[in-house]
Amino acid sequence: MFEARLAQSAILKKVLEAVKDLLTEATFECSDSGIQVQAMDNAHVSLVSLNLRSDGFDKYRCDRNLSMGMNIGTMTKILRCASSEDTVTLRAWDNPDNIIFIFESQNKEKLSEYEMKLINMDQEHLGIPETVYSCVVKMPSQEFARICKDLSQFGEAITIACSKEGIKFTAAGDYGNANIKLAQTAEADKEEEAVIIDMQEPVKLTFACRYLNSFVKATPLCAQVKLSMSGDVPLVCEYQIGDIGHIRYYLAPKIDD
Amino acid sequence: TPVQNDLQEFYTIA
Repeated sequence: MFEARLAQSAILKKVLEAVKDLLTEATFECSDSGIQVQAMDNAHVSLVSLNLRSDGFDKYRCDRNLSMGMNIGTMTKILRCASSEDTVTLRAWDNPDNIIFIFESQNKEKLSEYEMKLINMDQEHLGIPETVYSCVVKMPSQEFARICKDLSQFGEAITIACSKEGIKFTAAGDYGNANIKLAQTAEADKEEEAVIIDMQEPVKLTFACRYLNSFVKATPLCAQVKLSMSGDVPLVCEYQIGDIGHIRYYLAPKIDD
Repeated sequence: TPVQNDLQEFYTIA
């Protein structure tokens, strides 16, 4: 049997909102250690890697490893039926055809059950090696979301250049161009407002706005986002999910023709 | 114009 309970559905609701633009379906790998998802978008340009540790759940039981193929659109619809304060329980039996979502209101007076059919999926797991990146930037997630949104008006791609001085985002298009520079924070009053750059060597990479704007849907999950970059390799954009896990997005860079 | 890469050019299927 598999059973995982969160005291508040808000986290799971936010996770679904953070992946629904990129994924139509995904396999949820459930084991003793927790729930993991690794899935590419249809175009194979980006990859979502989600990790929710079992010790972050209020209750977690997984008698045997399960791979459950889920339709993300349906799952999002179901999670939207839960109030943020509802307790959410995921339940499946061994060799399941279905997964059950159970929402219980705080006063325990309303109990909702939604059963979703699982789907068979071909899995294509990418082996992503541990990488030391040339630049690792931590910055406010809302600021990153704002920059992606603002610059998307000017072009289809954003160039990110990172040096010791700071991080510069540039977009150029038919109607003009725009660039936004953020300096490393000298002294941040609040940790979540800091811009921190850990640089081994400068990096300049170009990425499609469309995907960056999908990644920033994870903004409600965490006050800070971590961007890891090296020359000519995919960007890693990471959001912590409370003390339960993280979501990482990988995005292949655009390369000059 | 820069060309969009495929993620599978960077990572192999495990």
